[in-house]
Amino acid sequence: TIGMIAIDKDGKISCGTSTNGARNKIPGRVGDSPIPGSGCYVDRNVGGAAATGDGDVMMRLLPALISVEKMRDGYSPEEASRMSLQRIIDYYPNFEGAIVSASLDGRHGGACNGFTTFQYSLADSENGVTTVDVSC
Amino acid sequence: NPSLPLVINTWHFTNATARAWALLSEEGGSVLDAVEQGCAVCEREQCDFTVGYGGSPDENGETTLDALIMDGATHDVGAVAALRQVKDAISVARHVLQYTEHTLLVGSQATEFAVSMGFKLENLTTPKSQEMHRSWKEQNCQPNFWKNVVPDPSTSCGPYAPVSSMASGWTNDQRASFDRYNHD
Repeated sequence: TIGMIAIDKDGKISCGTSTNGARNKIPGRVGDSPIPGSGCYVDRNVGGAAATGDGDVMMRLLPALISVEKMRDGYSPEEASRMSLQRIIDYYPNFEGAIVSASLDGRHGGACNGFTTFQYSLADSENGVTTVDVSC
Repeated sequence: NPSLPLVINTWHFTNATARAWALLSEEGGSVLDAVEQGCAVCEREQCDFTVGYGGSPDENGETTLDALIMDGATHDVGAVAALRQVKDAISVARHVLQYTEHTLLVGSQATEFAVSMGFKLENLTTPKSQEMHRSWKEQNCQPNFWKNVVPDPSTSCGPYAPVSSMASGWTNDQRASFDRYNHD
């Protein structure tokens, strides 16, 4: 899955996801990616978030929505990402997934659980295109 | 803000990031253009075989696609799920956003919508996805997503039938393994 957030120089924001889903799924199964608030979510006054991992679990707890709401409450993108994942882990301790979040002021961060490693990709005016390693 | 424009995306799919960034910083594209064309790069490149055609076959060996695009300015969303036989899932999602008042179209009806909007019907199966499916069948269909059925889904392929909730061995979720190369 790819989940992406884009913010232009005027602070306009959008997000998108695209995936072929889980391998060996039961035919007809759909994961979190096409569900607003789960695969990704943006708010024009706050920022956005995108999630990846076990979509059957994520679509039950809407991590992208939760992360954006945490940023609205004043938490940093990294803190908001962690808090939204913790909401999932409370129910599913073995959850495998990650989330990236960005605020309208250009800050960004991520969190992950159950993966050995997680990377997200970043492009901004200061760094160009690069990758960021997140410790799970 | 000096760091804007900004693009971030899950995983190490930097070609997608770069395409979205170029649209925003050099080509005058909108944030919707950036997300659509950035994700479309991954659909064409089959990023880790987790995006686009030829990956993650289902139990019947078919690849289906899910995609969503959301506009922060209007809070409008277009999405497709279990899209069959069309490779350009994120672009179909954008057509749902731009040309309908709906949010999510699914399955074969989403395919019909895509064709009506000018998208091409194509086979999403590849030799790679056929091999993935064949290998899974050879491993007694492991792992899979069934529970509380007979025969035992942890050792056998289907078809399956439900067992009574009063039977011994009734289980809650035993999640199949997700990892870097198998995720939503």
